[in-house]
Amino acid sequence: ELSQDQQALINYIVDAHNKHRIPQEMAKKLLQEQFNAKENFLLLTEMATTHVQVLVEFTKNIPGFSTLDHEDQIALLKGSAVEAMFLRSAQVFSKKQPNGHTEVLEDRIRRSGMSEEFITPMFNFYRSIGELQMMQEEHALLTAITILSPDRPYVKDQQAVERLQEPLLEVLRKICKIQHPHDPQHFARLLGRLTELRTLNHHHAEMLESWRMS
Amino acid sequence: PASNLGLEDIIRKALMGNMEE
Repeated sequence: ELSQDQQALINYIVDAHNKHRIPQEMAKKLLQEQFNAKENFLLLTEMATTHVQVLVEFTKNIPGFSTLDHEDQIALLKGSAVEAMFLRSAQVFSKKQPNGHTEVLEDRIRRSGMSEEFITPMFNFYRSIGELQMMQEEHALLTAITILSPDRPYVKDQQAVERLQEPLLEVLRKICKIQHPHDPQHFARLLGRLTELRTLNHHHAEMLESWRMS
Repeated sequence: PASNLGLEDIIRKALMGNMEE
């Protein structure tokens, strides 16, 4: 069972995660307008920038984050921004969209100039997240847990980060047991996705460079 | 434009609450 404090923590993080997302007007642009390759690139770049801004706003709401050393806060956000972006996109792709929307989005990404060797693992990741049928609590908590990874480069006080991450892991573990009683491995599967995310993050920098060149 | 800023700049500005810049 969840304690009252744990339930309050979940509600708080889910609220923050729902509140801080890419504005709908911007998301709509992805579906409505036709762009050439250059405009496509600029739109996706603009969305990535906005994503980072809303990610920071969400992160400010994670209990205890503001007590961390300021430079450690930046190191955590820098280290996790790409992973959090993939998680958010995965959440979008695993939701049931109105007819045709998923195809339009996928097509736009495929025509954005990114190389196939990167696109394939990205959509594989989206699919693997989709298969887990995660609830919004799991998405919000997993994002917070990703951000509070103590082993990011340049983090000085790793223990302080661990102290914030641990209660979130415990809450997520409990939620997995409650919401997926027939899949005792669900929590382990979620953590496995974090490993997959690290691999995507690792390839992201070189992908971005080749994208910029093309 | 914001898209010309580096990741760290965007994070620093957003942390300081200057999202509109």
